[in-house]
Amino acid sequence: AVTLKDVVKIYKMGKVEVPALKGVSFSVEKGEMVSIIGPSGSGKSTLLYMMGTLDKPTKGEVYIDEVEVSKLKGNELAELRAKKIGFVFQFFNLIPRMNALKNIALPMTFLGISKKEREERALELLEMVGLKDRWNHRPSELSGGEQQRVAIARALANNPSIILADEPTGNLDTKTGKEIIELLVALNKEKNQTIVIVTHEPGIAEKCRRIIHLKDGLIQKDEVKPS
Amino acid sequence: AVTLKDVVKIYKMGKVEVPALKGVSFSVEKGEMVSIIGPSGSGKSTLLYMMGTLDKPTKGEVYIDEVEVSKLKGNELAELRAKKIGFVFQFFNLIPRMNALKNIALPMTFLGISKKEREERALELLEMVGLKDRWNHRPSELSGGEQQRVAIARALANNPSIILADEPTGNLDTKTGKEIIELLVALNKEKNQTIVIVTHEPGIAEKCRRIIHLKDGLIQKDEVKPS
Ligand SMILES: Nc1ncnc2c1ncn2[C@@H]1O[C@H](COP(=O)(O)OP(=O)(O)OP(=O)(O)O)[C@@H](O)[C@H]1O
Ligand SMILES: Nc1ncnc2c1ncn2[C@@H]1O[C@H](COP(=O)(O)OP(=O)(O)OP(=O)(O)O)[C@@H](O)[C@H]1O
Ligand SMILES: [Mg+2]
Ligand SMILES: [Mg+2]
Repeated sequence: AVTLKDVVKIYKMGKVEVPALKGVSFSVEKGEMVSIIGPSGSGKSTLLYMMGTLDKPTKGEVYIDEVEVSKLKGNELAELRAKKIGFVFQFFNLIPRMNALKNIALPMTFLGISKKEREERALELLEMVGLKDRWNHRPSELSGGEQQRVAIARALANNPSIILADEPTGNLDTKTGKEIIELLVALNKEKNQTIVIVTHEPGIAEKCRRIIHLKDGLIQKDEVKPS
Repeated sequence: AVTLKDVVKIYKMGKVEVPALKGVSFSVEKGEMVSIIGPSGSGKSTLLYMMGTLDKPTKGEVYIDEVEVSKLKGNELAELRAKKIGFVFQFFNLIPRMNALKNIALPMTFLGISKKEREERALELLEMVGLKDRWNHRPSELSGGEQQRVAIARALANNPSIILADEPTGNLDTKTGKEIIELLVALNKEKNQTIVIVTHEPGIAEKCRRIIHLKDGLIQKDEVKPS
């Protein structure tokens, strides 16, 4: 599924350089459920961006299903991303002027799915996250937790083989958070989807078989629970 | 400090009406530390908006230090808000084009504080939340948790007597989250500042002497711990 080799990421701002990742190497196999934990500013979101090909590393390589992504051209990379990767951003990045249904349907337009089929699937996903009757509401008309659930539904739109979620329960109460994680666990077990979750909630990390501990841009520990 | 009487809030979107608050009445006295908990969509953020005079109720009254806010004119209300209320939004609402220092200094400009004094205070606040060397970074150059800490520092800028925080530790790891709550507890104990925290993390709610349970826009329970 996803392999990183000696990945370094340094954000440059004028003369200042911020090393977010200082050299990380690991692989996540198909069907694994992995969580990434670590202090605020340790590089978790940056690591997820690298895995999701949303940003280029300063050094090192990223492989998605054995393909080295820096060798792909613009549209090939966009197609790989649309087909294989579902991303839940830490702050959602929903389109303000679109209602919930259109936000969820948007990734399906990149794969040329018909409007009728897109809307049916979007309604199905809205039902899965408990927001069917809010389909016509825009992000500003939804609570924080409701927006987060729309963002999760959008990440599942194209049935991606890899789901990368950045604090997916950060704005949810305990009960709603549990329901969302159970949804991800079910997708992992039934559809063998690979799931990587950044979280700071110990109860969520526990649901994953593998926990990667990140600190100051380096992997401190990579523990796999006995099955 | 803050009193709500039969407050109702209904969001109208075309023909659809969403009742977020269905009639809540309670008072928070000066120096109290109170938490508000409840499921996603139960009306917590809306309740905080009413208490912070950021939005008008559909029915009912809001009093800040015995003054009924609907009787105040535009600039009187703005001045009361700038002087007495510090607000930490659920999604920060930092100004993207301003660096951390300027974001924190902004509320002080409303009270006519000199640039030199504003910048000194902003640097002090950045140090309090552990981000002194990131003063010149913009929100997009900070991690989620770092942005949240800048938002908390901004809410404290004018030494407000009332601090309203919406999920202030939602994007922080356990250790950083504890540090922020300890900062708020210290402000409550040492400066007698009134603090109201919306949270879904039980460990945070426990730190408050009083917990208000909200569900479907109504107060289910209002429990005060024996001191
Ligand atoms: N501007 C708006 N227009 C329409 N409905 C809204 C608006 N803002 C909030 N709502 C609705 O009002 C209800 C209460 O929202 P609120 O944001 O207060 O919930 P919350 O308890 O803070 O939830 P969360 O824990 O998910 O942040 C929700 O059902 C939400 O969809
Ligand atoms: N665009 C950027 N420009 C400069 N520095 C950045 C940028 N994005 C992130 N950083 C810095 O890189 C480091 C890692 O950031 P990252 O967002 O990956 O942390 P994180 O572990 O996700 O933190 P959090 O738990 O607070 O969300 C942080 O110190 C952050 O300030
Ligand atoms: Mg992050
Ligand atoms: Mg809220």
